Amino acid sequence: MRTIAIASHKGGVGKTTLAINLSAAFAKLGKRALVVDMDPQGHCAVGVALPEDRIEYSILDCLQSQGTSAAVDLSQITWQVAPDYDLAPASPALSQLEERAKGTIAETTLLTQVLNATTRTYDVCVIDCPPHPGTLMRNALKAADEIVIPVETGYYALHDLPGQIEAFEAIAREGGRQVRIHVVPNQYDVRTKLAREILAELRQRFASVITNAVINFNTKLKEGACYGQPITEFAPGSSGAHDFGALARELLHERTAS
Amino acid sequence: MRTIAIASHKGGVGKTTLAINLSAAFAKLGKRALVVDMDPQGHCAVGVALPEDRIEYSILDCLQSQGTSAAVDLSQITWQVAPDYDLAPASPALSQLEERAKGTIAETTLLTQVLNATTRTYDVCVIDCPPHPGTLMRNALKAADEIVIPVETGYYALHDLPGQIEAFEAIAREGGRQVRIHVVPNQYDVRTKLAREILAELRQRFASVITNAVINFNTKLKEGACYGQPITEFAPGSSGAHDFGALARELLHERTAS
Ligand SMILES: Nc1ncnc2c1ncn2[C@@H]1O[C@H](COP(=O)(O)OP(=O)(O)OP(=O)(O)O)[C@@H](O)[C@H]1O
Ligand SMILES: Nc1ncnc2c1ncn2[C@@H]1O[C@H](COP(=O)(O)OP(=O)(O)OP(=O)(O)O)[C@@H](O)[C@H]1O
Ligand SMILES: [Mg+2]
Ligand SMILES: [Mg+2]
Repeated sequence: MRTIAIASHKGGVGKTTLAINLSAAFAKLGKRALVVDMDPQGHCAVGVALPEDRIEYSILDCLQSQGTSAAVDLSQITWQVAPDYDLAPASPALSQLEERAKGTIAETTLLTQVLNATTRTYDVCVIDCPPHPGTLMRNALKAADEIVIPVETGYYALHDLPGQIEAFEAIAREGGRQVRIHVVPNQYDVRTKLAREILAELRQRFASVITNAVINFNTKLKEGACYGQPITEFAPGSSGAHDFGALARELLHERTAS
Repeated sequence: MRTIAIASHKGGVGKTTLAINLSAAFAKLGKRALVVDMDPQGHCAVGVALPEDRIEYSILDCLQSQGTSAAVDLSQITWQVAPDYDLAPASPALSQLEERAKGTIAETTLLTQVLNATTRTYDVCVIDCPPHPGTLMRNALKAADEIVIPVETGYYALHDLPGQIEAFEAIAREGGRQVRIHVVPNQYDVRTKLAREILAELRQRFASVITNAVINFNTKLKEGACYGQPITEFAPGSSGAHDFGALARELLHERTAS
């Protein structure tokens, strides 16, 4: 199983949008996909219209029970979103794990243990992170083989990126892993001169980690979240669906002919 | 001095953009404005082009020295951004305050003490918050008379808003204050049907707290951040400058004729 964390300290760059739609694109390519939501906001469940009042167990139950005789397996908490596409939802109570944490190694490798212990088999696991450099994000980065950093084609992204890449690689190394970083331009509006300039700058300065695939700004992606459907279902012919298909293929290394 | 916290658990809704540009609009209306950046990302300084390598002291120095014989006054750390417009910058080390915090009342009222103790006189203080419900945000909410919650006209905003209003009012009450909440629609694109529908829904469900003023999506606001200038300087004739002027006047209760 390939584990991909979607992380950024910057808020609103599209972590949840990428987690939901990239996973759907993987499933469309025949991969068994799992999304794990490590953000107490729980927007993955909202974005795929899970009935929140019916979510009894969340990833927190797995994390907190890890290593005990009553360990909760992932399979006991996941919901099916679509064929070959499951979601392990977050809960607001996840923030307690963040508040109580003392930053010990054990606390930051709980998710790694949960993913290693699961009886279910997936080809790819995508982890959504909160916009806060804390214990929940560290759990995700240490469990990951790859880290996807969505960036807006705006000034703050350009400013923050070197520090973020360094910080994420350092945390992953604590977990003994050499992670691969993918920087994904998101919400790109080709008609805006500033966006074109920022994208060119990103491509030049971060050539070794930036993806060819770009996710354009597409209102259908916002609408999909409103109707609780990944873009592959909500608008399979849209530019959003095309962009996520191209990104999924690129990450799976099946370079497309186009 | 009126103290206004700009807060949201949701990332990327425009907290920093509102802090920088609303304060500039207040200054343009003749108010002496102070921006306090409580987000370790420190994007307020980036957005007004302060030379980061020259920022020696930050709001952290004031917070940590509060109540000691060596208390650092706000006047010792503020930078002038424009006439009648000062910034008390954040620093990355602010996140230590978040990590070490045990959530005691004393830890969450440090900023209130700093603002009460300052020798400088301002008419309005605007506080930028990180997208994380922790000690730094609690300090801002407890120091505030009013809380501005920027919302995107998207689905997650509608879903989160009731919980956020309740949570923010509860924290402010802990500080013994009755705060006034202002919900400000931001990044509004009138051409999008979904946005029009969400705005109508927001206006109906949150009639008592939503502002008349709406901040439209305006690329000049993104560009301004890139050139380190508030919209009042970067593009004084733009829709962004108009929108922030209208919002500033509405919050100062000088209802405009328009
Ligand atoms: N490519 C895109 N085109 C159009 N809208 C997008 C795109 N990517 C994200 N969005 C919208 O931008 C907003 C922010 O995206 P999202 O919530 O996924 O970001 P996030 O990084 O998960 O935020 P947070 O930091 O709060 O977790 C949402 O309204 C989402 O629908
Ligand atoms: N009205 C607007 N029109 C155009 N762009 C906007 C507008 N408001 C905000 N933006 C842009 O949206 C992005 C997110 O805004 P901003 O960084 O202010 O959000 P934030 O809530 O402070 O994010 P964080 O949660 O990371 O602190 C930035 O690129 C900013 O320039
Ligand atoms: Mg998210
Ligand atoms: Mg901000």
